[in-house]
Order: sequence, then structure tokens, then C-alpha cells
Amino acid sequence: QDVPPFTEDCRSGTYPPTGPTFKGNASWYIVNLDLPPEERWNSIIKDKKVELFNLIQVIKDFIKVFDPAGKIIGLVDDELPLILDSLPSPFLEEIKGIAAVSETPLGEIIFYNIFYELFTV
Amino acid sequence: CTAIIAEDKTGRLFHARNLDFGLFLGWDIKHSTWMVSQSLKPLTVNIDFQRNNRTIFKSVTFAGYVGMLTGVKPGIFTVTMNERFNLDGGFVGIIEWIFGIRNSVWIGFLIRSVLENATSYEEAKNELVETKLISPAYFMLGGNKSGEACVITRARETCLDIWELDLKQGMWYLVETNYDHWNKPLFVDDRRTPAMKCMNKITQEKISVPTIYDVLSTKPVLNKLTTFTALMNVAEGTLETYLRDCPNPCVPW
Repeated sequence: QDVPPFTEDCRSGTYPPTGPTFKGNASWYIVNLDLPPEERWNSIIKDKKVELFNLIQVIKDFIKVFDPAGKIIGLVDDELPLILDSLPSPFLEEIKGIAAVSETPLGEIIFYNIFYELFTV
Repeated sequence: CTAIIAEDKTGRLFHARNLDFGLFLGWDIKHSTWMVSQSLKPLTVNIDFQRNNRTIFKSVTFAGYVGMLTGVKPGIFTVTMNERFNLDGGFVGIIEWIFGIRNSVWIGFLIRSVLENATSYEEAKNELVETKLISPAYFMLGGNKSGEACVITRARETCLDIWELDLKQGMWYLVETNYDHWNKPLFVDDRRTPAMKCMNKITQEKISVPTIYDVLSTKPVLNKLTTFTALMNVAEGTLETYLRDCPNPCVPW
């Protein structure tokens, strides 16, 4: 199964999910769109602050392999908030709120939010 | 990613996906996993977006990521997005944005706006077809009426193709991975053929949330990059999300 062609038979009876391919359920949250954008994600980020820090650290460690001097991270922290301050509302305000609650540099939260677009190349 | 929209014999539409992300972003030798994929799993959250204490839409995303890639507007439509890799990719769109050309929309933000504001399948479809994008993409859109499902293949500026469900021709499901449906997938990354093989084996008579989960649990549709499986039923407005793992032996993508 590590090389093509495909070899596994179609699975059956896997639902409800259990066993080694199931790692758990995603937890539910409410985002109240009546709140100011800066406050909408507060409860989620308070719960997931450590996990968010860990992900960003993994990405930073990965970048450091190619850029030991940390120039790219410096650009992300210092320049990205200036360059992308024109992100549309309410997304920019929400991102600023997330950066504040998670105590993470704004540039790193912006980078996380544009990661998917970056990787379509 | 692998996304499936299917219609059963009674006209009910199911929409499901595996979200695969993190290719080449660091391999954890000890745990035999991609590091970013592994770190995204605990950040996966289901969100009920409400206004005036009423659900507007439901979505699964990563905590801190304010755009949406998967969601259901109960009773109206479901939507997912898959990455479309292209040299004229998101990197170009981001550079344009930085240099002040800002007539394009960020994909995650577009999907969230569509989930928030579109009031019908057709309106959602028009938005996804016509809006200029920062990066190319595949949009999978399902409605709440028989035959309402399509895969929209997008370049950054134009819509390249709309592939519709066609029940009269016996096409009761659509499978989209990360390749244009009119081209063959890369032979080392063919999740489409096994997914279709399993869908054909299940048949339209037996398609349901549990059987679609079976398809999305079959390797290589399930692989080392798979972060979560999301299952949506538009009529009931339900969204179920399960975090996934792919213990060895398992394909890396």
C-alpha cells in the first residue's frame, strides 16, 4: 500500500467510527455573529491556545530548517501585518481578535489564515 | 482531499469529504506522520454560526482560521473546497494583492461569505462561478433538490468547467480529488479511482452517511495527510466531523 496501484479492498461497517483510524470527534462551538468581530472567536481560542501555539511552532521550526537566521519569520512578524492590513472586514478584525487572545504575533495569525492559498502552487 | 456528493434513490443528497493537508511540511519519523497534519487535528472544530440565536450555517474548520472550507446551510446547500494545484497559483494572487491589485477574493473568505449570505443553491453557485479568486480551486456544491450538485473547476480569474450531477445518465454521484475531472490523476496520487470503485460497489440503493464514511475510510482515500472526515446531510442540516488517523501500512498521500 505504500506504492501504487491501489490495493486495499473497499471498507465496510466502519460507521459509527471506532478503531485505529478514528481519533475522536471534533468538538462543537458557537460563533455569535452579533458580537463585534474581535470577540467572536474568544471562547474557541481560549480553549485551543496551546494547540494553536504548537501548530505555529511546527511551521516555524520547519521554516527554520531552510532559514536558520530567521529572516522569513522576522518578515512574517514585522511586515505581513502592514502589507495585509487591507484584508476585508470582518475577517481582519476577527484575525486581530484571535492574535490578541492567543497572544500570538498578528503576522503569524495572518500567515496561518493564508496558508491554504500559499500552498496551491 | 477527496470530496463526494451523492444522491440516493429517494432524492436525498449527501456531501462528505476528507481534508488532507500538510504534504512535504515535515515528516515525523517517530510517529510516521506529517507534522502539520498531526498538529491540525487537535485544532479541528465544528462551529455553529448564529445570528439572533438562530443557526445561519454550520462549518468545520481549524481554530483561528476564520475562512471556511467545508459547510452546510441547513435545508439549502452544502459546500466544500479542494485545492487545485497550478503554476498560476495562490502565490501569484498573494503577490498581486501585496502590490495593490485587490479585485480578487480569498477562498476561505468567499466560502464563508457564501455560507453566510447566499439564500439558494443557484445564488451560491453563481457566487462560486463568477467571483475572481486569489488562488485556483475546486468547489463542490450540493443543493437540497434532486440533481442539485456540481463540481466547479476554477482558475483564478475564470470558471473552467461546471460538472453537474446527471441522474438520467446514471451519474448519481460526483467524486473530486485534486485533479481536473476531464484529466487522469497523477498515477502516484490516484484517490479518484478507488473512491469511484467503492461508490460503484455500494450502489445508489445503499448510499447513506455510513456507507460514504466507508468509502472515505478506504486507503488511499484515507491516507497519512487526512486530518478529518466530514459528513453532511443538507435536508437534516447535520454535520458530523471525525478526526482521522492512518496507521501503517498507509500511503503517505
